[in-house]
Amino acid sequence: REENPKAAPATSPSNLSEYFKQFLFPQNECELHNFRLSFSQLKWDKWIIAPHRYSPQYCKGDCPRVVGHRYGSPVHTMVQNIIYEKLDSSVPRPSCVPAEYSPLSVLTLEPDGSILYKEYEDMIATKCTCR
Amino acid sequence: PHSRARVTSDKSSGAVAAPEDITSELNPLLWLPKGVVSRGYGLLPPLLKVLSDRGPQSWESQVPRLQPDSRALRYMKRLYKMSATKEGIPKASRGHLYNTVRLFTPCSECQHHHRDPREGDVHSVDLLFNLDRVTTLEHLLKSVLLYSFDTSVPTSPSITCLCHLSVKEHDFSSQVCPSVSHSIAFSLHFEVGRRKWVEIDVTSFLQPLIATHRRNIHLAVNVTCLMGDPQHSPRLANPIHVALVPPSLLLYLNDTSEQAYHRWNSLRHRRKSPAWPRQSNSPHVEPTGDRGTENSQGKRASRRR
Repeated sequence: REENPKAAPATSPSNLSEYFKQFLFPQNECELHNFRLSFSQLKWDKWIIAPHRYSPQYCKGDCPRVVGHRYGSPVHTMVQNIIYEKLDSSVPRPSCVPAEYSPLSVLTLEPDGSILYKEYEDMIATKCTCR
Repeated sequence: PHSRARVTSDKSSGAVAAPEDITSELNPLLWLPKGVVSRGYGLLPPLLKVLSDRGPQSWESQVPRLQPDSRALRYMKRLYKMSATKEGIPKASRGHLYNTVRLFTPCSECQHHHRDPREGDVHSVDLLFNLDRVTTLEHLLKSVLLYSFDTSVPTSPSITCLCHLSVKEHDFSSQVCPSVSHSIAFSLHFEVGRRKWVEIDVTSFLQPLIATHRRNIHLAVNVTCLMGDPQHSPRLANPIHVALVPPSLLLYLNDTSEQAYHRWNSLRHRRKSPAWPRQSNSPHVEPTGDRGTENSQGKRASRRR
């Protein structure tokens, strides 16, 4: 600072940790977000007996240029980034999408008055990735 | 939608020409490209498909819905609680094979109720179950006749019921009355206590019918209940008044369609990826999750595997 009086002003240690944290934990990056709905909101509770609430969750956020190990993204994701940057920008960058799901058990009333319990595949997003 | 490859991206279409009978505000597909919808519901998760089919209008416009029997509803809610967490996720611990359970209440009945002190309290019921809702990809694992059971005045700690079950075949070509194709007789003995339900396993009895995707099953059920236990008191005595409601039919099914949850697949998937701790091999389990005993051979085989 003596040599170059125009340098950035000194920051306190706490600000410094905040500053570095943004690199360790980037903001707005691809991640899973909670979303919970109740079937009565959709007026579907007439025939959906259980569960009363359903949390499908969703994925949202930016995909970093170099994804790789953090998201378990396939190598193709990096190739797509390279295509976007170097070859053809009309090719979209990788998107933040669900990578894993968990099933949902639903108890419904059938039109003929019978009662159905069924386990449906892939109804709740549990993990996100970039691809 | 797993098969993205088939989704045609049609930039010009912002909206989707939905088939006529889908109300726009209900159909969550509206933001899908046109090609997808026009190809029908193949891509929809069955829940959304079922729900899209049943908009509020379609609900009202159908034939008045048969309300389920309140006891049956209570039974299925209990089954749901046992099989899924509060968030609705199937419980892994249950280990049952089925991913679908359907409960049918008889849609027509002719109850003959006569009392003959010598024969006990005889219930004779003619039951017709309509199985239209069972799809070809839902394979039967177990079928049960479910009796709800309430004795207003428990007169004996144990009851023995003699059951006679027969399947009636309708020969619509000739106007003859339905004929009995095959029948079975068995006795049931149970402790009354706080029991509310009696499940009678009729899997082998109904297997031939359900395997051929019979849409209607016509059963004649004849139940005679007497007090006591034949082993302790050789002479069954004193008929009792058992309030037997006509049974519901419970089908435990394995749905092999793509949209249904295949728990063994997900378990296998977990075993492959090291991120999951290796699961101990579950012993032999019944389709409904009752744990059997694991035999040593099974253990050795699994260890070798």
